[in-house]
Amino acid sequence: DYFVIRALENGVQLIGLTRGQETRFHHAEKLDKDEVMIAQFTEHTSAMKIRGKAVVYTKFGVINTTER
Amino acid sequence: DYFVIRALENGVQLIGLTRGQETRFHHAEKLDKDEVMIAQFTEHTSAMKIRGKAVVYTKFGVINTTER
Amino acid sequence: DYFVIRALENGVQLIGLTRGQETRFHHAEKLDKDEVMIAQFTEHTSAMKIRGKAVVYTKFGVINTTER
Amino acid sequence: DYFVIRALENGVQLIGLTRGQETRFHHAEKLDKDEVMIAQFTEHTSAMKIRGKAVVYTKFGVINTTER
Amino acid sequence: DYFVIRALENGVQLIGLTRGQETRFHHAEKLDKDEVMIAQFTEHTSAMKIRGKAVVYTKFGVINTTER
Amino acid sequence: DYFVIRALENGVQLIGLTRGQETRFHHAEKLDKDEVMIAQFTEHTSAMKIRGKAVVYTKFGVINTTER
Amino acid sequence: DYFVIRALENGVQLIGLTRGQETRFHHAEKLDKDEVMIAQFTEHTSAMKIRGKAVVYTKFGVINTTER
Amino acid sequence: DYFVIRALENGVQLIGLTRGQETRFHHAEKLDKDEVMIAQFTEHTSAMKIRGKAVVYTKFGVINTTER
Amino acid sequence: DYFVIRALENGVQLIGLTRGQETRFHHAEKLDKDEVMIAQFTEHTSAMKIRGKAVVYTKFGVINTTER
Amino acid sequence: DYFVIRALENGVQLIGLTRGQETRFHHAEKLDKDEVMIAQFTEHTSAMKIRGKAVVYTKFGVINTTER
Amino acid sequence: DYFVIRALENGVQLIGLTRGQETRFHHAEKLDKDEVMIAQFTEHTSAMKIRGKAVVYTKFGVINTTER
Ligand SMILES: N[C@@H](Cc1c[nH]c2ccccc12)C(=O)O
Ligand SMILES: N[C@@H](Cc1c[nH]c2ccccc12)C(=O)O
Ligand SMILES: N[C@@H](Cc1c[nH]c2ccccc12)C(=O)O
Ligand SMILES: N[C@@H](Cc1c[nH]c2ccccc12)C(=O)O
Ligand SMILES: N[C@@H](Cc1c[nH]c2ccccc12)C(=O)O
Ligand SMILES: N[C@@H](Cc1c[nH]c2ccccc12)C(=O)O
Ligand SMILES: N[C@@H](Cc1c[nH]c2ccccc12)C(=O)O
Ligand SMILES: N[C@@H](Cc1c[nH]c2ccccc12)C(=O)O
Ligand SMILES: N[C@@H](Cc1c[nH]c2ccccc12)C(=O)O
Ligand SMILES: N[C@@H](Cc1c[nH]c2ccccc12)C(=O)O
Ligand SMILES: N[C@@H](Cc1c[nH]c2ccccc12)C(=O)O
Repeated sequence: DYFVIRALENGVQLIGLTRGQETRFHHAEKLDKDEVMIAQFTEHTSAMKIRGKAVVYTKFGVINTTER
Repeated sequence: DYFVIRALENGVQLIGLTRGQETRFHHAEKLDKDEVMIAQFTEHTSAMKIRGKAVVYTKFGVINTTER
Repeated sequence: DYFVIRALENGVQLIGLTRGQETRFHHAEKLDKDEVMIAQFTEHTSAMKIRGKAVVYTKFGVINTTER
Repeated sequence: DYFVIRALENGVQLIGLTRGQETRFHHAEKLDKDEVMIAQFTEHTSAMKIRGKAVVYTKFGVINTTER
Repeated sequence: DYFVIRALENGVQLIGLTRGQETRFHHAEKLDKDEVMIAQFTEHTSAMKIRGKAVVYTKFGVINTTER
Repeated sequence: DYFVIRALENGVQLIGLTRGQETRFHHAEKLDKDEVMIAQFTEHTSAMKIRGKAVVYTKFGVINTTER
Repeated sequence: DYFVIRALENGVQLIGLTRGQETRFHHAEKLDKDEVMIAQFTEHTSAMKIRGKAVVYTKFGVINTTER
Repeated sequence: DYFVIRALENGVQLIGLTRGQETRFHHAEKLDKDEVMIAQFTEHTSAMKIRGKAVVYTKFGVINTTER
Repeated sequence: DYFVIRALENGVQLIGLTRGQETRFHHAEKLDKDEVMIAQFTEHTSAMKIRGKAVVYTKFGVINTTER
Repeated sequence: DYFVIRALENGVQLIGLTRGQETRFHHAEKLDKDEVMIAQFTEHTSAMKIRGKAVVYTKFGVINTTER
Repeated sequence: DYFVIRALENGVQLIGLTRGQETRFHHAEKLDKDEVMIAQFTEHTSAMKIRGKAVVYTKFGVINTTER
């Protein structure tokens, strides 16, 4: 399982949350406008958070973070 | 299996419930408006609860928590 | 396998029944109106029961508990 | 594999039959009108029986116990 | 693999045949009109036989035992 | 893998052939008109033969033994 | 993987060829008109040959041995 | 994985090539007109060759060896 | 799981991020215009980043990094 | 995974390249016009090359080596 | 997983990049016009690069390296 995120502005963040009993941020990757990131769920990452204006491609379809 | 949640207002909560004989809250992640969270079921999380105005993307389709 | 339940009123209950030779209730999660719950079958839960006015999303489609 | 049953009247019964050389009833769960039950096949349950007026959702479609 | 059988009359029988070198009846479950039975193939059951007026739901479609 | 056979006359036979180096009949199940049989391939059965007027439901479709 | 063969005349043969370094006939099953045979690939059978007028149902579709 | 070959003339050959470091012919099965052969890839056969006028049924569709 | 990237200009970069507790860049492959790269997720790569004008082919569809 | 190649002229070659650290030709099978070859990827073959006028059937569709 | 590449000119290169902590070129296969190559991802190859005018067939569709 992976998903794709395309930044629509500078300073977009893809944050990885730890897998396990504790849930905290282990990494925040900054994306500049038009940069594309492809990220998997892994042994260390069981949840992710996206901040900023971006397009997120998942198996449920394309999600625009600032729609409406 | 993962699902996606997009906050439509500030203060939306994604709550993880423990896997095992006991069922209690182990983590509540707060989401601000337009933040997107992607979360898996895991060894520690076998149920989730969503509070607040949000859009939830699951394999059964898109669910708007405050529809109607 | 998981399914999704959206409460249409306060006091909706999602009840977990034990896996194994004995069948009894091990947990009843209360849901307020508009709260959404996503729950898996697990090592401890092999059947579930839903009481109250709710929408249940399963692989067989969307079931409204009070239809007709 | 699981299936879903929605009671259309009070007193509907979902009966679990034992897996193994012997076949007998190990549990009968009573459902009131509008209650929904989701049940799996398990290590202890290899057949089920439904008594009373209900809607049964299976991979073969929706079965109304009292059709016609 | 499971299949579903709905009795259209009283006295319908779902018969389980033994798995293994020998083939004989190990169980015959009687169904009254409108009762629904859901049964799996198991370690002890590798063939089944249905007697009486019933509707049988299988992966090949819906079979009415007395059609034509 | 299983398949379904519906007898259109009395005396229809479903014959199981042995798995292994040797191929011989290990069981012949007689079916009366309108009886339905559901049978798997097993550790002891790697081929089957059908004699008499019947409808056979397989993953390739419905086969009427006396068509044309 | 299995396939189905329906004899359109008497004397149709389904021949099993041995699996392994050597390839020879290990069994030839004779089919009379309208008899249906369902046969798997097995530990001992890795190829089959059909002689005579028959209809063969495979995952690639229905093949009539004497078409055109 | 298996494929099906139907001979359109006498003398069609289905040739099995050896699996392993060395590639040579280990078996050539002759087919008369209208004979049908169903053959798997196996521990000993990792490539096949067809000579003569035949129809070959594979997952990519039906191939007529002498088309055009 | 792999994805494909086609450079639309010189100097496009495909960056591999490390799998594990730490997230850093382990490799940046430069692509000239019209060069095509096909890359998998691996034991060492659990996220990728794309910089520059390119077309990215993923299971969610074709993404043009500079659309709009 | 296998693919199919049909020679449109004499002298078509299907070349197998070795799996492993080293990449070299381990076998070149010559095909005469109308001969059909079906070949798998194997423990020894992780890439193939086709020379000459042929039709190649793969999961991506039918490729004619000399189109346009 | 494999993909197919058809050279549209002489001198097209299919380059294999090493799997593992280090990423470097381990093999560059030259293709002449109309030659077709089919290549898998392997224990030694976790990324590939294509240089020159070619058509690349992947699960995402057909990519022409010099389109537009
Ligand atoms: N540490 C948590 C992270 C998590 C995954 N899914 C969640 C859903 C809700 C809250 C937290 C989580 C876990 O691995 O289980
Ligand atoms: N602790 C429970 C949580 C749970 C999962 N699914 C449920 C359904 C109903 C009630 C509780 C649950 C378990 O792992 O089984
Ligand atoms: N304890 C039972 C619960 C159950 C699952 N499916 C059922 C169907 C009918 C009755 C009970 C059940 C079991 O694990 O098997
Ligand atoms: N005890 C039986 C129950 C059963 C399953 N499927 C059946 C079909 C027919 C009769 C009985 C059964 C078994 O595990 O096999
Ligand atoms: N005892 C037999 C039952 C059976 C299964 N499929 C069959 C088909 C034909 C005749 C008998 C059977 C077996 O396990 O193999
Ligand atoms: N004893 C044979 C039965 C068989 C299965 N498929 C066949 C096809 C042809 C002839 C015989 C067979 C075997 O297990 O292999
Ligand atoms: N003995 C051969 C039989 C066979 C299977 N597929 C074939 C294709 C061609 C020739 C022979 C065969 C084997 O197991 O491999
Ligand atoms: N002996 C070879 C046979 C083979 C399979 N696929 C091929 C493709 C090309 C050339 C030879 C082959 C092998 O097992 O690998
Ligand atoms: N080192 C991280 C890389 C990563 C994968 N997916 C991510 C999502 C967000 C942030 C980091 C990551 C890991 O293997 O888990
Ligand atoms: N020896 C190489 C062959 C190979 C497979 N796919 C490739 C792609 C490009 C270059 C070489 C290859 C390997 O097994 O990995
Ligand atoms: N050596 C790297 C090659 C690689 C695969 N996918 C990549 C994506 C980006 C950069 C390098 C790579 C690895 O096995 O992981």
